[in-house]
Amino acid sequence: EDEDEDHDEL
Amino acid sequence: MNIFRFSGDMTHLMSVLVLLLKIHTIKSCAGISLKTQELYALVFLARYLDIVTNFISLYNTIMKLIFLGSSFMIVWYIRRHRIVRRSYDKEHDTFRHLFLVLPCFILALLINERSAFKEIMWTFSLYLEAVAILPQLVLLQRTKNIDNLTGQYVFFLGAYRALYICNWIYRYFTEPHYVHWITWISGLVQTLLYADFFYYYFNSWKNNVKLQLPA
Repeated sequence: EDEDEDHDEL
Repeated sequence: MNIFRFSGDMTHLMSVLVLLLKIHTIKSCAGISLKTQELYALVFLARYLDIVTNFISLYNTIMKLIFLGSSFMIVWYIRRHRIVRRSYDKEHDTFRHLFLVLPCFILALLINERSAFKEIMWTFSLYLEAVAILPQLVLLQRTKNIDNLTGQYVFFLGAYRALYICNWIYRYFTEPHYVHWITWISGLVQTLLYADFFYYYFNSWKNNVKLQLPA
């Protein structure tokens, strides 16, 4: 799972 | 990044700027809940643990730094600034942090997407942000005269949440596999908390009378 894509919001 | 997400971030930024403007220029924090501000500082601290390890974009990092820095700066102003702290309404700002922090932390331990430390802290920050406005709303209800800047501060915060929901709807339809139940439900709860405030805010604006929330 791509962690970056998960938490790209503020 | 879509227009809803960007507008949401900008209204979030506006809310912080309005609050800092009020505190810095008028040297007053009347009507502002220190409890809510401390909870926000904790929210950003827990959420942005990955600020140095996980680079997403320059925009993302700068915004994180702004939200972290401004939240601690606001807390510092209210607690430590020799003039600003005099206007702090301690008598009415009586909400207990722990009543919100503890249940949110336990919930994050129980319900999360991945049980890694950073992921639990991220989830905790989502739950806590959803309810962090409560002390501020309680204080507004107890305050007879809500000044314009305080009203605008809460309005911008609410607008930011509403725009984030539009952003999620947009992303759900445009991006494959974009499903984040925890983020969505806590975000929805958070936005609903503003519904009452919005009702009275628009009424006062429409009728051109001073904003006041019923007790």
